[in-house]
Amino acid sequence: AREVFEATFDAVRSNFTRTFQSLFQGGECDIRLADPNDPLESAVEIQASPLGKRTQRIHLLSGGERTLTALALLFALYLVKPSPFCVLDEVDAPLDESNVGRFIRLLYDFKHETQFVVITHNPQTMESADWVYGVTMEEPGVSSIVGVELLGARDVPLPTAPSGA
Amino acid sequence: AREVFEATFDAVRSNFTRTFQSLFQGGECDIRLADPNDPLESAVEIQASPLGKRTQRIHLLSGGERTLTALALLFALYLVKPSPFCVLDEVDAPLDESNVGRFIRLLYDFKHETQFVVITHNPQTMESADWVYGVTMEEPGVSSIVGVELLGARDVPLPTAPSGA
Amino acid sequence: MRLKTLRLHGFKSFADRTTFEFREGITAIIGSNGCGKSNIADAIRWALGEQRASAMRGAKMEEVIFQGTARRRPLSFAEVSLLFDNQSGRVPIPQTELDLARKVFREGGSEYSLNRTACRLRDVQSLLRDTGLGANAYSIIEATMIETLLSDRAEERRSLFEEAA
Amino acid sequence: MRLKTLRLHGFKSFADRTTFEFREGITAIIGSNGCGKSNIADAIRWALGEQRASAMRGAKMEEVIFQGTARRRPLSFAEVSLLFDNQSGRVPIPQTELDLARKVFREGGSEYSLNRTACRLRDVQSLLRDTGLGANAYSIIEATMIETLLSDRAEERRSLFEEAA
Ligand SMILES: Nc1ncnc2c1ncn2[C@@H]1O[C@H](COP(=O)(O)OP(=O)(O)OP(=O)(O)O)[C@@H](O)[C@H]1O
Ligand SMILES: Nc1ncnc2c1ncn2[C@@H]1O[C@H](COP(=O)(O)OP(=O)(O)OP(=O)(O)O)[C@@H](O)[C@H]1O
Ligand SMILES: [Mg+2]
Ligand SMILES: [Mg+2]
Repeated sequence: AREVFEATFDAVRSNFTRTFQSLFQGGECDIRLADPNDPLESAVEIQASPLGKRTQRIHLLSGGERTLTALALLFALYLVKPSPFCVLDEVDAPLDESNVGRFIRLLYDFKHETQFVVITHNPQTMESADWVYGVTMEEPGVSSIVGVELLGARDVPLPTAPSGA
Repeated sequence: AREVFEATFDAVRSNFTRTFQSLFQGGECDIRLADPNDPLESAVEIQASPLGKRTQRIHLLSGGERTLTALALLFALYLVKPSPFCVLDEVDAPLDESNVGRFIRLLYDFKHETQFVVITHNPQTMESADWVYGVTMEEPGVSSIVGVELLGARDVPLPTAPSGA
Repeated sequence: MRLKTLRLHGFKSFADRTTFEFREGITAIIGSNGCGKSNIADAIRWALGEQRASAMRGAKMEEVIFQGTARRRPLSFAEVSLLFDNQSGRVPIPQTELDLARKVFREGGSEYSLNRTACRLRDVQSLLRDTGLGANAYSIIEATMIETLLSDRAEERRSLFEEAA
Repeated sequence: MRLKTLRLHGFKSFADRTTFEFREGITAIIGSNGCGKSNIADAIRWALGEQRASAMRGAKMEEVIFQGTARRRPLSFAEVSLLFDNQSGRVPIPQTELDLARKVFREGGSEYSLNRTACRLRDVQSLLRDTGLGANAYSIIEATMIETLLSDRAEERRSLFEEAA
């Protein structure tokens, strides 16, 4: 059990550097066992420093930086053990425009192994999905589905709807 | 002290209904003293139900509904005792487009009593401010101001910048 | 092990029988504040065996049952089913589909079933154990999960590494 | 009692002397993730007398001092000053302006001053008592404050009513 855990830990650690650098376009990060002598019980510590900043405890990071760091760790875990599907509920809310773009690119890198269901208010994220479901409460207090839209293959330009459609 | 507190409580309570209904376009809400016999020590309970829904404990509300309810309570307090200024840090992040509009309208209603500093990533909120400050880290890790833009009087259309400006 | 269909009936704001068909790739779920998007994420977590009412944003588990609106009576049960494609054989059962269902009644008691055969929670948990889909696994991510991934109380982060090992 | 000027020097990511001029109405602060926007809100809360390091997102209060970057050495102090317009006489001092400043040194000790005269924290707190600007008042709102306004542990909500009374 000890060897399996240590092997997993090392794999996640090297993946974490890769996913972190793709989300932050550089910078440094690391995960360490607080007590390396007791891998099966030890806590896991995270360090992260965006480009040019000093390595710091993660609580000094900004709201958006924390979300990106957590997502980088999540995808590092997925590289070791993919989850068949993943629901992301408004994780793009704290991100600025260019980081939303990097988040979407990360989803694209993983979407062949993992099915993503992304709940969002951000038009950039909506536009990059393959399918869009609308939920509404036409009858107050009762949820229903409004319709599924196939945004379809990315490389085929969407026919421009006749104005007023 | 007891009369002062009770008078304040009643004033906030009636204001809360007004600010809540302007943010939710209807619905019902209330604040009550858990122990009315001991107003100076009693906890304050909140109930809120958007249009058509049953009155419920506030933890069943959605992310956006919780933010709007908290803002309604905050502005109900401001009606009783205005704060000279107020900093709002990304409170518009959980809101959908039409609720961001209602949030902005509430700021407009209060901006003659209270000075607002609104930190945001939302273009709708940015455009409705009177002044915009940009913050940047041109030197990695060191913050500086990029420049102030006067969005100016709403009714004077901004001169269109020559393209490429 | 793709998620093909989600069916809800009487779960939170989904009073009527509602069916979501999911496809490969990225599916976005959009809609106004309070319309029922996060309730969909709750339904998936619940069907996978979640036992904590707090993870359903409630005080008691029965609060997942449709509580009625101004115009509809409350229901007496809630039911959610998840239909997975098991062509890959990732779940150790002979069938090429896995239909996981959970039902709860207002006066108490939860029923679980696998491919329409009644079973116990323990059976569901042992079936899902190595798929990365256990109720506490890292397949449903929202703001509190982001905090868990980064939290100083690192034992929650540790359990994610164990899940991946 | 308008906030006219905010000056930062050595506070968090504001290594250089930086001045914000504020005007009436709504000021938006924009910028990419991690550029220093929330640090501005922290600076205002700190200058108003905040004593909890956790409210500064730090473990120790000295973490508000600029800690250096890959190319700059750490500083040995942090200083923030707030210049208010006191034409309305809301603050019981003869001057028409109130210049509130706070300075902290790396080896410990905080200095406060009112209109460039050294004073104690107690003087700052009693001066601000009835203005709605005390460090714990409801003038700086972000996600955790939203949760406080709605929290089940209602004693925090109660203190807001007392502040307004
Ligand atoms: N048991 C229940 N019966 C009926 N309605 C319920 C029940 N539990 C929750 N709700 C309703 O569901 C609504 C919240 O839905 P949900 O949290 O899914 O919204 P959302 O679409 O995620 O919104 P947001 O964009 O603000 O996050 C609440 O307004 C509440 O009235
Ligand atoms: N004492 C310090 N010295 C130097 N830099 C610091 C210090 N404390 C915090 N920082 C830096 O400030 C940054 C965070 O800034 P802040 O939280 O203001 O970002 P923000 O603009 O609010 O971003 P977001 O849009 O993601 O919320 C961190 O990346 C951290 O490096
Ligand atoms: Mg939601
Ligand atoms: Mg911030």
